[in-house]
Amino acid sequence: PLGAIPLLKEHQTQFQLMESAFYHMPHLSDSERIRPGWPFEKIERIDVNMGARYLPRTPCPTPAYYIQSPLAHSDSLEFYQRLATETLFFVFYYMEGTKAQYLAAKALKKQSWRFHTKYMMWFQRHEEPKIINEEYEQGTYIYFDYEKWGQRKKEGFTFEYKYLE
Amino acid sequence: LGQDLTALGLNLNSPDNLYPTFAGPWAEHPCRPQDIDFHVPPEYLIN
Amino acid sequence: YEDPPGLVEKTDQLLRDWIGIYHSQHQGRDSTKAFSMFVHQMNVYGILKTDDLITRFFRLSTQLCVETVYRVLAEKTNPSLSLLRPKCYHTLDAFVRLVALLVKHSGDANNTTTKIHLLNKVLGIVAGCLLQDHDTRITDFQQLPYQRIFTMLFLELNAPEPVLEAINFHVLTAYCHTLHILRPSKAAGFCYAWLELVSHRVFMGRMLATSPQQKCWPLYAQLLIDLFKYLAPFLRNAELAKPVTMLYKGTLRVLLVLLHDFPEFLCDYHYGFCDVIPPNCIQMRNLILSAFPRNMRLPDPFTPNLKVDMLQEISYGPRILANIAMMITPPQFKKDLDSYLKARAPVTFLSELRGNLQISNNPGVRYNVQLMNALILYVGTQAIAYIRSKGLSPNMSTIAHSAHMDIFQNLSVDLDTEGRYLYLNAIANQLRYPNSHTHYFSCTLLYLFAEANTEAIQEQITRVLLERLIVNRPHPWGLLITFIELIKNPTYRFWQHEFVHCAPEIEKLFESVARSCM
Repeated sequence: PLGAIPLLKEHQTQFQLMESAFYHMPHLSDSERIRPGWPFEKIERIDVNMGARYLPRTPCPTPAYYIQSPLAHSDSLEFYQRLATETLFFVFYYMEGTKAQYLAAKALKKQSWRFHTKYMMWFQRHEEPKIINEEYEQGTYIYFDYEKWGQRKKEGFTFEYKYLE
Repeated sequence: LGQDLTALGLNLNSPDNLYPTFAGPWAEHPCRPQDIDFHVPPEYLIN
Repeated sequence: YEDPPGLVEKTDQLLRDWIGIYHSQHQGRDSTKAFSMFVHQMNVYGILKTDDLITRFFRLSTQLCVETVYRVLAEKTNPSLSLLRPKCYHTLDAFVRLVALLVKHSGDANNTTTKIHLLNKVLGIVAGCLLQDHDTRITDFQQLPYQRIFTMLFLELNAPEPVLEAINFHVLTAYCHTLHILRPSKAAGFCYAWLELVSHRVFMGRMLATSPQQKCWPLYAQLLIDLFKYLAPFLRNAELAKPVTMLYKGTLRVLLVLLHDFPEFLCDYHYGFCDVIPPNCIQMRNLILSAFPRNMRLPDPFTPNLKVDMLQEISYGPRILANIAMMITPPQFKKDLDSYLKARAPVTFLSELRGNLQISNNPGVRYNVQLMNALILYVGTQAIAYIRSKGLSPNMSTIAHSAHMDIFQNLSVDLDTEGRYLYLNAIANQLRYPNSHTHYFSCTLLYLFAEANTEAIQEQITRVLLERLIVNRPHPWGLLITFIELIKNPTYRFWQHEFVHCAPEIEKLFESVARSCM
């Protein structure tokens, strides 16, 4: 019974402003901190293809037959424990400072991997490196079960992490 | 009549709180673990 | 602004230096050494000499950053917005980092006052720049730079650090004040970013979950009321334009998160929210009215022979965090109301009632809705107290033949259709989870139906209930039990009324709702 009420002048003006804002909707990444380590951190190195896809929470167009929405319970430790070791290492190194990294670390520990804080690398408990030399000291590269990784690389296995995300 | 509120991308049956993974009023999906800041041990922050 | 000569250039230079430091790898973002050197440089430039210069520095810095963003966004070479964003963040994040460090280190370590003072100053400056930009650029206004500054600064100031924990309540308060100043009705071009800020998971978590003793709840409620007030004129009309639909859907999402995670918050502030939500916004209002305390087990409203008046919960009044009595104006009217409730006289009070509520003759805006709502709830709570004072509890017989029921029955008869719709809505807005208000107003509505001397009143009571039932869930518990009682209890002879059978589709509608309720 109240019927429609014509908008007052003031409201019409507000609507115009809202409408123009509507065409500049916030992007999901506007509310997210840029994490150190993402490639686009070095702005000058962004090229046309990379930057666009690696802003936080930028939807990544993947083929339609890929899973399009987060899997149920994909934020649980149980889920992470079922991921492959390589995947866990990938998550650990490329999603630092996030809950994903935390869950990956927990899952790796459950697989008896140990993170060596001083040398910032993981190794299986029984495979503690015998020799830690200059090379390992230098830089921030992180080694993990290098032989296995090397072997997999030889077999042509590579990460296409844009799909993984 | 009205919206189907179960189709707004929120897991209303979740036993856990929604706000920690709430991705914002315009998002169709909640935040994923890799979207959410987490206070990890400093030595994990390698880059 | 009459900035002293050279200040713009100095600020620009300082800002560039800082952005360089911020992004340089070897300085590292957290190195306090780099920061203290920079502060020294600010001193050398004389920026920190007076409060006024500090204010100008922040204003100029904000404007320089914002101008940079506008320039980047205007670049035609990279049309894709998501390519441009990292460049915008590049400048904005660095500036925010500087502000955060200055706030954290201003004054000596445990002196919170200087920190909060500086934070309020900066937030005020950024808000001022935003409003000026909003009024100047109008439809060319961009939300991005301001949203980014506010969001990143909030995340910086909510990092788990002792010095920040000590000032967190003040940070939240300062933010709420700023967001209130920038509320959509003041900066409509910022409304989407505003809602994103208000519903950011970290902001929501801090405001509603971690702040002790729910101290921030009133502040958050105020922000939601700002949002509802802004939306109201646009939601009053059936056709929603896309920009309104977007904002409305976003609001529903936020309310769903609140309903799921903080139902007590919605319970406590439901009155203030319903006061500003347009009466035709049935689903959104249902969402708020459906909230019930998490420790409460709701009996299934569909259980046959549910004895509502045996439920223990109906003897407890819900928390209403609004001063209803103060909303009854003018004071003379309140005085007359109280005297009528006490003495059930003079009768002229009843005949003048409508005059107090009506404010114009224009259809759709004839009545003072806030006053109507306050009157209904006030009379209802007085009625409950009155019945209790006689050692009784509210039920279909104890609510009758009282000054309170006089007022309700008078309104039923005296108001026109529009007024009665608002009045019945005010009653239906109290049909929530099991509590004394739900029970009293449920009985009152049914009593008014049973005692109505014209079918028009009965039909309108039915319409008000029905329109709340035919929208998508959720439906408030009190609404369901009231409607079920109405259609099942033979005393109301519901199915014998002509309006139930006035058209095949109406009849079918009733039957389908009845089926789903029975």
